[in-house]
Amino acid sequence: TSTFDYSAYHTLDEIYTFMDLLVAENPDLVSKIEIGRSTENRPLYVLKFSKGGTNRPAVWIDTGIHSREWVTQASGVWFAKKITLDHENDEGLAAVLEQMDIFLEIITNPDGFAFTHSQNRLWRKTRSKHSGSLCVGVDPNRNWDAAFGEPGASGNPCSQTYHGPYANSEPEVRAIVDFVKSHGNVKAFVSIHSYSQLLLYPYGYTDTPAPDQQELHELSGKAVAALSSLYGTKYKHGSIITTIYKASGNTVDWTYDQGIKYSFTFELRDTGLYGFLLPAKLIVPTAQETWLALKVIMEHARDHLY
Amino acid sequence: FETFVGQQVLRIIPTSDEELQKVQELQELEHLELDFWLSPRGLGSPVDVRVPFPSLQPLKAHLEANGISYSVMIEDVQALVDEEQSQMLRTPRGLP
Repeated sequence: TSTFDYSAYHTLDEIYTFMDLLVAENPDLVSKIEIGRSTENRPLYVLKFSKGGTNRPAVWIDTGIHSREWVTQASGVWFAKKITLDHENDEGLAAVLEQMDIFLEIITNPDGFAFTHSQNRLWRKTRSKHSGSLCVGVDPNRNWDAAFGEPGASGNPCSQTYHGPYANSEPEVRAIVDFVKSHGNVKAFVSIHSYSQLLLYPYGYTDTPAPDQQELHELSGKAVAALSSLYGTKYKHGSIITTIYKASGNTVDWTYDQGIKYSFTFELRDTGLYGFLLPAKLIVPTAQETWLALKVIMEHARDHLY
Repeated sequence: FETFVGQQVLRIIPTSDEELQKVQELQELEHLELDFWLSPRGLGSPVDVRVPFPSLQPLKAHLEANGISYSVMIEDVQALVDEEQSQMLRTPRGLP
């Protein structure tokens, strides 16, 4: 993995090969877990970074739930390598790994990702088919059992925000739900999207403030400040519904309602010209700055275990 | 392979509640097959929407008829996709 080109976009196969190499190079730190299969029967892999122990408190990070947001999967690759490089030398990360495991799902929506490479670069959803509609796919960020199907998602299968026939209908979502529930000790959950330059916390389905709103707001503010310190990239932070719009059935509302207090969703670069067609030369700077924010969240979770 | 020939991405920045409401209503016009890259969020916040070629003129006419100003953020989506693909092909592939 030392010669892998982190400043380029890669296909699904290349990223899966990268994961295998990373595991092979770091057998005492990294392992690969298959948590399920996608609609088209692709494996859903999670990298586990652990220094031992059983069922330790955990941080979950996922990238690429919306397949066309290529900078997120590319950043996930970079994060994985970064953890292996810094796990001993970086005091903060080392301290996190002394107490916690990190789970990283780099390709959360592999069917969609493969489709973006072969058919439609701008595909966002899963690739599931539904009776009675010619349209394919469900928005996996509206498919969670948190005010599922309520305003803030679409019932139209052709919409980009189609919530699906029922909560957890998408195997990509179901796999995470099952994993999080069976693990039972996830303390921080960060789901990464692009491109709006935001760091958001629950709720999306209601404007009732989350019970931990004050702490989440302060923490996201610190995370955004750390992010901006590297390249001056401007981020906003706040609850989903007050910062962007109402979004029912979304990932981090579900995780928060499961008791995972430190639930956040990122929107990475950029709000400028390119959007989903972000030039590859911006991958590494985006990942570098995001990593600083992730570290703030992880270290806070470690220092405030509950 | 789906192509994006003739498609553009428009940026709209609503400056009044009326404009914001009009832009929000665009999301309901499913026959236009608009793809909101950035959905309407509030006054002053940009709305980026990818527009299929057949919807381009109707949408622009609709916006202009309602006095909503817009800019073309991406002139030719396919050209950018082509550029990205060629960059990927130029990148050394595979792993050691």
